[in-house]
Amino acid sequence: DPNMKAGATSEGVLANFFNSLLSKKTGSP
Amino acid sequence: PAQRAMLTKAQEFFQTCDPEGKGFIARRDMQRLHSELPLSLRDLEDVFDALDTDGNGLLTPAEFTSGFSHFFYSQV
Repeated sequence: DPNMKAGATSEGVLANFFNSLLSKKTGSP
Repeated sequence: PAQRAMLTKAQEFFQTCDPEGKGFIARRDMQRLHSELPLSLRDLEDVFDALDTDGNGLLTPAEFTSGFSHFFYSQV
């Protein structure tokens, strides 16, 4: 199902984005 | 407490994306993060589209928080 695949992809991209924000915050004093 | 932590983080991240405090995030605000985050412009476009659930080209704090809450609760 292409819709399900798109959903999974955007979830992955969001996880990646928020994880990057988290490490940016924790990485800087 | 988990919800409070989630809202605090969501607010903090929203401010990172909207440093001028406009109250919304535009597509170009997201693209500006390209220099700060290890994500491609394409990734940031996808993030914006995934969060912009009503498709009006602006991310409100509610849309941002809703997207973040899915991520947050999937981690805990």
